[in-house]
Amino acid sequence: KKGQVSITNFFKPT
Amino acid sequence: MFEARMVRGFIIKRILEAIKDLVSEASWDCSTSGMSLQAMDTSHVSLVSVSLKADGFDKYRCDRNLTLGMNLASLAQIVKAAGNDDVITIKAPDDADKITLIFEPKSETETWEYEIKLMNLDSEYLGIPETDYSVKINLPSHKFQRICRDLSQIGDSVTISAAKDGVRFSTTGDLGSGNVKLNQTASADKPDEAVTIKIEEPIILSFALKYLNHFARATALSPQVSLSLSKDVPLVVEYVIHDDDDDEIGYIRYYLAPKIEE
Repeated sequence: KKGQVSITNFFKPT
Repeated sequence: MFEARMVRGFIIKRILEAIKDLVSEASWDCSTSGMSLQAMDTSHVSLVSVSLKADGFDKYRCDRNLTLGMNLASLAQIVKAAGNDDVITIKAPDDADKITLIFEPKSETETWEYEIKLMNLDSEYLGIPETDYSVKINLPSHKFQRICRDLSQIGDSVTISAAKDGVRFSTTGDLGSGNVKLNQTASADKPDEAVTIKIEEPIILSFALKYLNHFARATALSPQVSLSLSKDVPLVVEYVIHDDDDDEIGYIRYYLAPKIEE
């Protein structure tokens, strides 16, 4: 089963 | 003083239509180079990045950098009232707590003026790492819109697989399954209708169709859309905005986190 992850797992605050 | 005038006001209308249901509040950053916006959707699954170059406006003046925080749904609602042929001007003084929107119908002697209150938003900026994507697909934007719409009748997510023989979009649901296979088009006599596929490495990735359907609301902004994919990183869906002379004046880029094995 595939689950949705957050975009913040990939892009971090600058 | 900030002033940006766009004779093809429908571009501003279309940009707002393309982001208003995804992002509720966001800040426009205005500088001498142009206007830009970056915001996550409320569930933090996707990110939208909009850029409009100063050159893309018919008149552009920005005396000092400004951040214009606003409710995008309200802005879209007001801008929706502008006609497709209207000239749209956005104005703000340096210490603005509101902006003024001016709509001028062509060949008429009317001027419509609206003021919108600004908001202080503590939006955080996300760094988007430079990525060499394994797969880049360019396709007609209406085709992408149709793929997303039709597959979402069947399932909630789409699996995009790209290999030497082409690209496949597939979904499964309670009803059954569906898939669309795209091959690169041979001739280049209709560039708007072309499909081009560049594959460095084969990929298989899954994404929520709900978001892709949101992104497809930018279809009217560009005849072509590009999809950039790499293993285990967000998908990039880009619509490049051109002026009448076909020069690039900006873009909307949507980033969508993949669905991964739990």
